[in-house]
Amino acid sequence: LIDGNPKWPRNDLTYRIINYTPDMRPADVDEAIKQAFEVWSNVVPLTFRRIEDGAADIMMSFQYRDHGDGYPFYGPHGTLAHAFQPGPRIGGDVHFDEEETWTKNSRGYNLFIVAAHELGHSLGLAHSPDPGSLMYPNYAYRDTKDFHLPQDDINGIQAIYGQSLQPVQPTGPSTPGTCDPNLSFDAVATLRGEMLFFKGRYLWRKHPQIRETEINLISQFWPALPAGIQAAYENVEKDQFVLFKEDKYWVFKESNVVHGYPKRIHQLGFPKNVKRINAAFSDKNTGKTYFFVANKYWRYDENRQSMDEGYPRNIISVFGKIGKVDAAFQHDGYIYLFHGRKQTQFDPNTKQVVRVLKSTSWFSC
Amino acid sequence: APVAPEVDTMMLAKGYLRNFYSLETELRPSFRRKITDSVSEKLRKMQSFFGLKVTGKLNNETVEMMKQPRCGVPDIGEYV
Repeated sequence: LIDGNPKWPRNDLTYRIINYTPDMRPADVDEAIKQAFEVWSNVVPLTFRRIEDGAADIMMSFQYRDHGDGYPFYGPHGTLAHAFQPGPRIGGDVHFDEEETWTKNSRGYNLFIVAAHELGHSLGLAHSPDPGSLMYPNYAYRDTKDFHLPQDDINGIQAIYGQSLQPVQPTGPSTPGTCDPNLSFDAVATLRGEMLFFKGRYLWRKHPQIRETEINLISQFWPALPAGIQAAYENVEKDQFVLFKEDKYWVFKESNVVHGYPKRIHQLGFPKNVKRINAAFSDKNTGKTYFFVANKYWRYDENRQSMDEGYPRNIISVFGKIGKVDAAFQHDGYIYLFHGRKQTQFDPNTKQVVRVLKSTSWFSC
Repeated sequence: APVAPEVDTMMLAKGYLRNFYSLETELRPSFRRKITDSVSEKLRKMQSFFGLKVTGKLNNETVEMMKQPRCGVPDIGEYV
């Protein structure tokens, strides 16, 4: 909450869109702003009515450089927008930097996401240190078609205006705790010397030589990807990163999806009855990639670009009684196979399990 | 391994801390308080807010965070 807990004295507020950006059609701006207001009116007993003339409680405009409020913009990137806390005159107003590229999708900066964040300030919220929250100060693209206000933001706004009048109280996603003993992963992979751990909308970045672990939204790095990635691996030879969800897979070069993707996993050689990949890792020495599906695994030759003969095989026949594999990666010659809250360290040379660890053992908890 | 930031990076950091962590400098004398927080103290606040390793020093991780596009509202205090 903002110092002093400022709030609007009424629940029926008005807003006005003063001008438009040339980056978007006016109708798309109107829609993005309307949806941004709905993010908040869905969870608290506030209503927002648009007016076309006169002074509204919340005036929204696109502004250029020094625009007379003491907080100039400085050109593209950096500061994208700002807003003023509840109050008369400039109070509640939202200013977007006209020099940014505003969009209704993942390119440039998504107007809906930025507007929804700024309106949080207009209603009395400060920044949150929760990296999954809408009120986190740094911009991160997230899926706007299926947007759910995070629980951290719901808690904040309801602390100011009370609960929704709806019979069922809305709830939102919570950011997983890095050291939660119950934490499991959807996928794990190396990428240019770092380790990436995927869970829902989030990923943790861990550098082997740095103690701290960083949590980010997946969409911050790969806006084109959906949440809930199920498997991932790095192709070191090609410097590519491969991600799987359901029957699709994406190949990325840095943050850009390679032309022609996503493709169906069956194009890798899986039979039609395989609907999704649970885990994958690539053996950097042999150029073979291993795919885990239910209780079986396949081996793919990256050089020949085809599945090896004699697969699938039972996981238990090679890796021991570890059950279904959720995530896997190779590090320092060992293979780490994740299942629920545990991971198995496997030595491919001796074909033996070295030890069983907690899944979060990499996080210095 | 982290490399010591260059001089212009320090300029960037000071600008960032001035905008979002109310770092008081000679540029804004009217805002000067009796006790002036140092750059190091402000860096600590910023690192703590973003869950970075709190060192009070300008390391690469902190600079990368400062370079990210963001909202212009200060993260702590002095929001009017």
